[in-house]
Amino acid sequence: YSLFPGEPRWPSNRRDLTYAFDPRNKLTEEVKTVFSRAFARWAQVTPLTFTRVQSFRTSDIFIGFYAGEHGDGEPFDGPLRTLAHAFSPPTGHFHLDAEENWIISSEGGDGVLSVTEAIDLESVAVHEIGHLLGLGHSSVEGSIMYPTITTGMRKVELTTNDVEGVQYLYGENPNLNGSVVPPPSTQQRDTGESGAASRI
Amino acid sequence: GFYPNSSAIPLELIRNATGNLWNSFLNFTGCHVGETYDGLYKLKQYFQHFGYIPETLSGNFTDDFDDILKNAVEMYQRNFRLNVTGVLDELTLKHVMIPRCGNPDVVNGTSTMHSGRRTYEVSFSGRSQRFHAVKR
Repeated sequence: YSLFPGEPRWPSNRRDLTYAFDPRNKLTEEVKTVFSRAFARWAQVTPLTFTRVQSFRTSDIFIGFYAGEHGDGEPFDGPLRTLAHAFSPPTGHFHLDAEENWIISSEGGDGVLSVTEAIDLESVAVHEIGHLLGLGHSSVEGSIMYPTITTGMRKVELTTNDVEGVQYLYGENPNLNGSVVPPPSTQQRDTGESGAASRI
Repeated sequence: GFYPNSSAIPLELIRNATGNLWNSFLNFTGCHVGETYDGLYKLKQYFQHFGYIPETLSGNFTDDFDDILKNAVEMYQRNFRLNVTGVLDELTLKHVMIPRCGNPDVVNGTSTMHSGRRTYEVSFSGRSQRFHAVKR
């Protein structure tokens, strides 16, 4: 795992974080639920909590879908290529490319790469939340914080590499009774059913 | 757009998603330092965007495969545990094409992906002396 320079993290008096969606996106409840699932994965292994709120202006984390240039000097580039980006703590901005074909089912699509132009939203959300909490990219291919994600692939479970990194910043979840052990960061994890596309 | 699964995606959206600019990078397979290749400047822009070429260099690049690009390719290959050759082999370019997070892999010229290091501050009680130890 790696951290942002200076190891920024949410201060100890701001561990119960709120998040909101840009009202201009008019997202459905189904789409918002994908992010709830993604935040819950990080909450499970840290003392942090994440609560969805209505006010986009006063939340800790701001989530929005934008196309092209959207005000931060990092324009999105249409389908595939760059998918999303997020800022280090305590900035809280989380931007996703509105022009992607996002798969929102909790199964992440059919798992078969018949359509290589689809991206599993929860997989990207879990990764970007890692940035929001202070994690950089990891060179461990199976980890959530690995920079690339093969299209049509679903990768949402935190690995030991991800958990070790976030717990270095925030410590463990005091309520975690150890019953949940993250899978190891192994290359096989990323093969999924079809597997072929990700075995480059 | 949001879809319950990939088969629900309208065909015309699929069609216009296939024109992925990054696919054209595969045309640079085999390219190496010392030569000039048409359109190589786009790949330099890619590497600069993700931190492999310093921001301090202006973005209007040439098509020359120069040392700056070679260093960027080597760092990319090291980060993604590919063969570190500095040559644009097919495996490296196939990796470059994969959709990804927009955050850079390299910040201020330092790759953080390989750090994996953690620094412990250990203080021996009573002597208020601090030692740095590094876990590898």
